[in-house]
Amino acid sequence: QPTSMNAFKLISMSKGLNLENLFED
Amino acid sequence: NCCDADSSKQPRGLENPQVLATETVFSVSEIEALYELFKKISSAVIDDGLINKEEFQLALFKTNKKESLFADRVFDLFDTKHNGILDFEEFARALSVFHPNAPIDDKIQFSFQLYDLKQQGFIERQEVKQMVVATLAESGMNLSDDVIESIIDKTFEEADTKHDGKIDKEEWRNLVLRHPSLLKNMTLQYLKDITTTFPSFVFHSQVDD
Repeated sequence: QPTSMNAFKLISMSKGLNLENLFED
Repeated sequence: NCCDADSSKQPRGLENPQVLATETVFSVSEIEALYELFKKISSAVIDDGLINKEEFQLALFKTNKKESLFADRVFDLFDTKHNGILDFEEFARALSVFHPNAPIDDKIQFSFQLYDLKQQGFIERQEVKQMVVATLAESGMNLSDDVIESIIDKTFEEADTKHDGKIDKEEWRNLVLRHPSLLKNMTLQYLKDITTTFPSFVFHSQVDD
């Protein structure tokens, strides 16, 4: 159920916030 | 004189890895290995030993054509000298917060600043909505406005314990301590293995460790 999801959980999955991409080719 | 160890000839930004190692969670070797990553990112568009926003976006998304609220926000938080570019010191100090061994309070503080888009000292509902909409757009996910509003309602019901329509630092801290997964993106396991990811640092190393 999307409505049971915490808004910040959703936001934290944003690509721009996932800095592991900096380490990948 | 290819192998001159004169410290004045150290690369720009890496003049004193010992000082950076003292002031971050990184060891000197890790600082040197991190510099290899920095070199790679900072030379992608202009090889000037500095990371501009375009190079940062390129490293994050592998494309420079993407507008991202979050990449901008992260860049601005890294850019503590507020001059629109990242030098190695800013890069290393900011990434130190993302180290698995960094104090959780630093991660909580950084994430709060990240989401406090207008830097007012609290996260307001409108900011949360803006970030949710941006995340959904970025991932091509479609949720109706009603569903988005109800997700935000539920989040504020839980987080906004003072019922003033905004989330302050204390409320944020309580929320993430109850839901540690909200801080998942604040820890980069890569940083633990940085010396094995960038082993070439040993060719420029100033230390024996």
